[in-house]
Amino acid sequence: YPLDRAAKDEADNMELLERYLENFYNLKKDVKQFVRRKNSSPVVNKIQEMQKFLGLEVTGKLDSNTLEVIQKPRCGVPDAGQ
Amino acid sequence: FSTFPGTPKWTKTHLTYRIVNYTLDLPRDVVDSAIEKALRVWAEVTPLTFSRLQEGEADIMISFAVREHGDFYPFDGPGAVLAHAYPPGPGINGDAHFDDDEQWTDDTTGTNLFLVAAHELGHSLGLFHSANTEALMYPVYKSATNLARFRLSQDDVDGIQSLYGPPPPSSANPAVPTKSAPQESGTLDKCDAALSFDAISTLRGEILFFKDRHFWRKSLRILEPGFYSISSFWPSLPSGIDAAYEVISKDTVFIFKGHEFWAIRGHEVQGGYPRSIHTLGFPATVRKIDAAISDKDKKKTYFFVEDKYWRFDEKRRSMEPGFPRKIAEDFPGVDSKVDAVFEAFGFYYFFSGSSQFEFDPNAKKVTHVLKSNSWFLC
Repeated sequence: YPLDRAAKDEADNMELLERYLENFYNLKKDVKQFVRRKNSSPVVNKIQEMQKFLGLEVTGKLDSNTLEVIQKPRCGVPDAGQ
Repeated sequence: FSTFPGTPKWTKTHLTYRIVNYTLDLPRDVVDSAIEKALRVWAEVTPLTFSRLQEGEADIMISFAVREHGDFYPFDGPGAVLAHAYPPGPGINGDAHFDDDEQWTDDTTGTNLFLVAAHELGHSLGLFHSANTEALMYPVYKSATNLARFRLSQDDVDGIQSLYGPPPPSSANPAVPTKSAPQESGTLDKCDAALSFDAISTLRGEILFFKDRHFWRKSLRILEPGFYSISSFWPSLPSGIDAAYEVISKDTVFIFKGHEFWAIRGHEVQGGYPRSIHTLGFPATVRKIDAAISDKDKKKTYFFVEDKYWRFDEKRRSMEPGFPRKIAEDFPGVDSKVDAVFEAFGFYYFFSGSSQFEFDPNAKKVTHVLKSNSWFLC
């Protein structure tokens, strides 16, 4: 700290992704620290699940298209069954 | 499409709703209309009907709230989550909550209440999110939707009909009997003097007048025509069709849109369709058919394209030589582009815009000029 701008943006984006996956794709709280382990398979699997459901290219990464879609307003009902 | 785990659905077809409170973003009557219209979207394609309660517990309780609002799923301020709703069932189930930190509008300058309400009420009826990006039940809000011509995707129709089935064919299914009921047809009013049709065909003794995504079904025995969405009868057919005609000997109606055509028999769309219109013998320069009619006695079908027409031999299943010919030469008096045509009582009725020409094929002349909607006895 202080983070440089690019690092801060990436951290913000990862936090957004984390919340999105928690809220809508049942990402478990116990993998919440994935910002530091973003290549872990549970996280990649969840990103892939989200990308597949939303009709995005399935990369398993937070690419620009995925970031754009998860920033759009949406319904609060989770996409994954609870 | 998908449904909620366990596929919860209402076990009755008449449901109640109540608007518990209002956003300050819109006049109350605009909110009322948006909710009514959103319910109507689903009522048009199912046997479901809705009535409004002013007090007490309704099946579907509709409310606006901000942040924490008593259901453990707090809203999040402007943007992001717009609303949420619960699947069918008692208590909070069936209810729809709207985040009042959004800027609700009746157009697309903010968050359009009708679009979001239609989506949430889909949840209230048992639909889960769809992965089909064209579907209303896709979870991401799409502000660019053309509100004036809103329609459910086939995916949405398939989804809701998997739970409740199609609407009963014997009724026009007036979903929400309120002052805004005429909006059921969007801008369509059967008595509008300017009304024109996309296509018209007979079907087993009735007459179907197609317009946009709907059609009027006129029986000669009943004065008042029924009004239906095309998808409620034939879910796989497109809206905004170009032409339609019945071949009575085959008990089949052929439906045309663009370079494709379908065959329907009663409620069933026949297998092997759509086919290209060019399989009928049209040249590649013909991209669409304006109107068509089949002469049951001569077994000839006439296809009208701009100012010309082709003649198809139904027995040989081939286009006749010597065509196209000018419409104006062989159908004098029918000088303009034809929107639709059908046969009744030995006359051909040609439609062009809001005008209708009764043509006597034997005398080869126009015998009456009428308004297009004269069949509705307005």
